[in-house]
Amino acid sequence: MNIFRLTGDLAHLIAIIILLHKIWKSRSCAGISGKSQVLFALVYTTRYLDLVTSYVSIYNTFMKFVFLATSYATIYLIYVKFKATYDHNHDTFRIEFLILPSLALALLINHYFNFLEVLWTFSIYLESVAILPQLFMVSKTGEAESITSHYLFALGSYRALYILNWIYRYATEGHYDLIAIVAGVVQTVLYCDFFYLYITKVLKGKKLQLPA
Amino acid sequence: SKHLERHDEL
Repeated sequence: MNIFRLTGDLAHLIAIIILLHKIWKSRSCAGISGKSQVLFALVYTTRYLDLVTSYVSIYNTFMKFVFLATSYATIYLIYVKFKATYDHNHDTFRIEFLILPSLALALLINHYFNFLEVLWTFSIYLESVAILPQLFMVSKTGEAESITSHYLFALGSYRALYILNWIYRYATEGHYDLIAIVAGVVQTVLYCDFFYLYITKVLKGKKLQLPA
Repeated sequence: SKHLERHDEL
């Protein structure tokens, strides 16, 4: 554990809390892509199957449990409790175009060819693109509420901080995982356009509005 | 166990 990974994990946790809090307080999931949330639930489910087979630390077990539980809670809020507020007309990204290539790539490029390992690899590939339905939704409506922007910023920061963690781990332990690194870089690059808008607009008190 | 060695992150 180092400061980059810890702050990365905290950014991830904060993102989830921001999202759940926003939906709960406003009693609405307007502007939130249910499809991205379904993909995240799929990511955590396939990655944290090792929760029952291997133990790393109390911290790891606790965080995995929290990410799993909150991802299903988010889906419940969007598709059941506040279903009437779900903006499905703007949430039209075809997620099979992300799931199937991620699965194919995981079958082809992995560290070991076994069930848990392929699912872990699939989760890494899928996570790198899981935000696309949400970004697509923002681009389709041309705007995002500030709170949604804060959520996206925290969520994007998490993998960017993990990249610093990987650099640090390589320098100090010689540890590196090429699959996680390449996917993590792809994931962070997808947020770059959003980061730019966030810093130049949202932080200056303006609404995140895309040029027409 | 190789799985455990590598995947110690979230």
